[in-house]
Amino acid sequence: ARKQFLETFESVQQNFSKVFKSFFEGGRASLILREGIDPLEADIDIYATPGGKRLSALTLLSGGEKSLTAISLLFAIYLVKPSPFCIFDEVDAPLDDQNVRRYTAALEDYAQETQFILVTHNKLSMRAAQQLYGVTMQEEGVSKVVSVQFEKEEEKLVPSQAEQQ
Amino acid sequence: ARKQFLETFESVQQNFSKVFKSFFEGGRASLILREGIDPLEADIDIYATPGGKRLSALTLLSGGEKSLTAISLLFAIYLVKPSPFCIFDEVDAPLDDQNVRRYTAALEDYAQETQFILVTHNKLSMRAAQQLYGVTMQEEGVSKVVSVQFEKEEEKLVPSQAEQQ
Amino acid sequence: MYLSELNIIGFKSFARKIQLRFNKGITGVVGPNGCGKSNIVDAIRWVMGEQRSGVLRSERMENVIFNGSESAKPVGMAEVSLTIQNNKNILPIEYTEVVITRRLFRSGESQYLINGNLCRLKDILDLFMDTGVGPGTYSVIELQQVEKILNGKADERRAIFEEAA
Amino acid sequence: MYLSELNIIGFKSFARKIQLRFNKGITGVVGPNGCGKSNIVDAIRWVMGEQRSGVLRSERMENVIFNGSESAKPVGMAEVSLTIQNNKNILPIEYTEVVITRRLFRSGESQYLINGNLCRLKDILDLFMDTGVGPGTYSVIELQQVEKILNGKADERRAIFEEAA
Ligand SMILES: Nc1ncnc2c1ncn2[C@@H]1O[C@H](COP(=O)(O)OP(=O)(O)OP(=O)(O)O)[C@@H](O)[C@H]1O
Ligand SMILES: Nc1ncnc2c1ncn2[C@@H]1O[C@H](COP(=O)(O)OP(=O)(O)OP(=O)(O)O)[C@@H](O)[C@H]1O
Ligand SMILES: [Mg+2]
Ligand SMILES: [Mg+2]
Repeated sequence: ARKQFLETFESVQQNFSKVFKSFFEGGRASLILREGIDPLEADIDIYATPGGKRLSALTLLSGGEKSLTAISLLFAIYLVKPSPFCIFDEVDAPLDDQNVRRYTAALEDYAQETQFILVTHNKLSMRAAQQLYGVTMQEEGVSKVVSVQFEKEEEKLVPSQAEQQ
Repeated sequence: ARKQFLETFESVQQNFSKVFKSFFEGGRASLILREGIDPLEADIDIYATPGGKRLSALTLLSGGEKSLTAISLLFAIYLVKPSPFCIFDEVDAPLDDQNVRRYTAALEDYAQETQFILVTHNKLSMRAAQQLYGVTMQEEGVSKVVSVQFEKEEEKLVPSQAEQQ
Repeated sequence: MYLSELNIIGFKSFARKIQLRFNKGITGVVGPNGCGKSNIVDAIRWVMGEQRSGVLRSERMENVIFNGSESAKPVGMAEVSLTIQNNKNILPIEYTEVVITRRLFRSGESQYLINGNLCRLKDILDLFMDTGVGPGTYSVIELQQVEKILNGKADERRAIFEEAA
Repeated sequence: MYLSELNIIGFKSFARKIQLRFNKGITGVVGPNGCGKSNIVDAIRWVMGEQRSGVLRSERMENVIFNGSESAKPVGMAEVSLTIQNNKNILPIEYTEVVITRRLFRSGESQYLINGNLCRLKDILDLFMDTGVGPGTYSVIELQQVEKILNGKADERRAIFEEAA
């Protein structure tokens, strides 16, 4: 078990560095298993430095940087053992436009292996989706779902052709 | 001191109901001071029902509904004793477009009395601002600030005329 | 393996029956605050056997049954059905198409079905064991979990690793 | 009373001097993730006397001094000056324009100034007592605080009330 854990840790560590670099141009990140304790018990520390900056405590990172670092770690673990489907509920909320694009680019990459369902308010995430469901509450307190499309020019959601029959 | 607290509580309670209604069409909310304990010690419970829905635990509310309810309470307290300035750091992040509009409409109302500084990624909040500062990091790891304007048609930020001299 | 269809009736804000069909790629779920998007995510967690009502934002499991609104009476049962395409034979079961169903009645009685046959909760949980999805895995992620990965105690981080190992 | 000018140098990511001028209404602060927006908010909290380094996302107060980047060396001092228009005589001081300045040196030595005159931290804190702004008040609000109002323990909620009473 210890051997398996260390092997997994190795792979995750390598992936984490790679994914982080793809999200943070010129950045560097690593995972460190704390010394002197049984690997099966030891804490895992995260070191992350966005591009061009100097390494400092994770707490000093911005809200968006923290989220993107955590997403890098989740993706790193995912790459070791891809799950058949993955549901994200508004994880893109703290990200700026450029970072949302990087995040969706990674999803489009992984979508070969994995089905993604993204709950989002973000228009760039909506563009990345191949199909969209709009949830509404026309009837008070009662949810209803319609298939919608993202009108790229007007940047708004409209019911799909299918629904209009 | 007890008398003053109860008076303040009364006013906040009334404001909370009003502000909540303005944010949640047809909704109702109230604040309850727990019975049987000294008011100076008692917990304050929040009851909030968005429009058309039935009262249930606060935990069942959506992310955006919880944020908007908390913002209603903050505004309710603010109305009792307006502060000279108020700084909001991305409090609009969980809100959908319609709710951001309601939130900024309230800010425009209070802006008679109070100066607001809004840190935001949200384009609708940017529109409500009378002046905008853009923060960038052209030089690695070094922040720089420029005055910017929100180009309404193109929905993007451009340096202000002043900066272009 | 991928999700092909989700049917919800009587669960949380879905008083009336709704159906979503998912394609293999990226599906977006959008809509205003409080309209039911996260409730859809909760429905997927629940039908896959989630027993922690806290994860479903409910104080008691009974709270997931539609409890009425201004325009609709409460109902007596919550039912969610999830159709999974077992195309890579990842699920340890003969069928290429697997429908799991979960029902909860106001009486507190629960029902679990696989392809229309009554079974135990354990059978549903066993179905997903080692697939990387289901309660306790990281295949459903929301923003607060993302933030905890960095801030939280190191055990939370370890849990994700052990999950992958 | 309103903020008219903020000058920052050597504080967090502001290696070079920056200046912001605020008008009386609504000012927006925008920019990509990690560019320094929240650092501006931290600077305002800090110059008004915030002593809890945790509130400034730093493990130690010394961490607020610009600690270098790929393109700039660390500096030896952090300085923030905030100019306040005392037009309604809210601040208990003779001047109509009040400039508060705070400096921290790597040695750990701090300096506090009001209108250029050295004073103690206590003098700055006393200046804002009963104005509704300053450390411990709710005039600076970030998203996580908003969420705590509803989720957190009742004491956090009480604290906001007592603040207003
Ligand atoms: N058992 C129930 N019966 C009726 N309504 C319910 C029930 N449980 C939850 N709800 C309602 O569902 C709504 C929350 O929906 P949900 O969390 O899915 O919103 P959301 O679309 O994710 O919104 P946001 O964008 O703000 O996150 C709440 O208003 C809540 O009152
Ligand atoms: N003492 C310091 N020296 C140099 N850089 C620092 C220092 N303290 C913080 N920083 C840097 O400032 C950045 C964080 O900035 P800030 O929190 O203001 O971002 P932000 O604009 O609010 O972003 P977001 O939109 O993601 O919230 C981090 O990358 C951090 O490394
Ligand atoms: Mg939600
Ligand atoms: Mg920030």
